[in-house]
Amino acid sequence: CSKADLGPVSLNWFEELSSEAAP
Amino acid sequence: QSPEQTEIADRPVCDSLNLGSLQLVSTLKNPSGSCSVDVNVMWWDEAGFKDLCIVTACEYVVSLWKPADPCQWEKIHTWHFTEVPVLQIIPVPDVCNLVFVALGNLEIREIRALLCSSDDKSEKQKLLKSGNIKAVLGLSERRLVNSSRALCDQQVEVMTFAEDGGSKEKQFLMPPEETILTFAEVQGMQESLLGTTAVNNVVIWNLKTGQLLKKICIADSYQATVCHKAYSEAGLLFVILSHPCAKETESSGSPVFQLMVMNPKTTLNVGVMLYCLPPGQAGRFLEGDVKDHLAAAVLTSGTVAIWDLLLGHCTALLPPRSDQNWSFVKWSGTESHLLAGQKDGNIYIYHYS
Repeated sequence: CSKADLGPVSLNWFEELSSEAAP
Repeated sequence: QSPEQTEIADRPVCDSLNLGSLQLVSTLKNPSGSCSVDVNVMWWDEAGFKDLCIVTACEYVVSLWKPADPCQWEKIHTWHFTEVPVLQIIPVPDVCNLVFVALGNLEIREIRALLCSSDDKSEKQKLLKSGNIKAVLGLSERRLVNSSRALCDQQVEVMTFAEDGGSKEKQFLMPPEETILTFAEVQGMQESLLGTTAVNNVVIWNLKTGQLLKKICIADSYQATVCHKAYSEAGLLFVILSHPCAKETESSGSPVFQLMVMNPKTTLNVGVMLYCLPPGQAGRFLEGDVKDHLAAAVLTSGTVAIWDLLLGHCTALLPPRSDQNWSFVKWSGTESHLLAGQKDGNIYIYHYS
């Protein structure tokens, strides 16, 4: 598999998911 | 104890460079002969001397062993239980002079802290949690996470401990709908926590805020998956899973561990590598431990198998000793020592190189 198969990647995924998720 | 060399037999898949070997360096004999359930290592400070000690758990007895003469161990503390048997030792990083254990029959009913009184050095125990506990894990910064069920509600709780083993602080994490089977820390990310669930989802929490960040479906994978290790690199989440229910396939043999990569943003995921048994070896994953790049598993055949996760193949096998199957294995904190236990309570310490 290639990295592209997993969709767009973010180095700050943890911070981004924390700001998007329900409090 | 005379050193003993145990090397992998002549098998084609491992007949290459970088074979590992296991050398027996020490034995802890259990005179009581009662059924042994777990082993681990931890720091213990006795009279100002801090030693890496071994904790052994039999059904109703937990013992602490301190290093004595070369390759010898001396039992210094013993805690007894009368009603509920011990199921497992719960290692908590960065904790000294505190042992955590889970007690129960098939499922965990209690979590207890074991310690010694600073006055008379007598053994004490504190009940920290009771109920229908499904999963528990020791975390960095003196924390312990557990999930429990009461009627329809699932509760995910993080406890922080004081020096005396008492619970100092409690925090709740947002529970998923399905039952959590196991927890795993993400290396180097102290605020994140993973869980695997009964319907093969991996969930991610923010430990600071308690938020449930994402649910990642790995439904194409095997059932009853256990997550042993997780780390984040280049925006992706890598996890080492074991599959107790995996079946042998003609193409790849019997898979025991698997490396999966997942994108937490998109939830897309894919298996990267299967860690299989060498041809001719039968058995499924029963119990195991992963530390750094080494994975060890007790197989249903009673043999212990070791994989180098970087090399990608099995590097050593430890067949049953004295006609007794192995029951559990743990990597020690230092120098690639493997602790392997049998049901009769004897623990054997091997050096892996």
